[in-house]
Amino acid sequence: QEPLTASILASAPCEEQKQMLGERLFPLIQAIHPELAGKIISTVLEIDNSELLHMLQSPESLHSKVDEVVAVLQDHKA
Amino acid sequence: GSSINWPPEFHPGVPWKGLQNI
Repeated sequence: QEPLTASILASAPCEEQKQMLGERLFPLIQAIHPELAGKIISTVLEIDNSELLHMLQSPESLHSKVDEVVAVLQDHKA
Repeated sequence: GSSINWPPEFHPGVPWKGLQNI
């Protein structure tokens, strides 16, 4: 699968862009948090597309954002 | 208490409509 780039993303309609990012992020986030992946993605999709693209390319930033969101979700659940 | 359903879950292949009220 080709890497998702800013130019590919920019050629898609706005609502489609989040879908594309979510589809790419899903397997990566599922590998970190299988149970919360769907909720983590719905939360991170609120972030700017440029940052989401960065997360796809940088495991460190992906992990740190996932940790942040998991903390929020668990806090919300508690 | 009961489990909270927020936020909605993203599923691959299912069109994502954002976090606005469903």
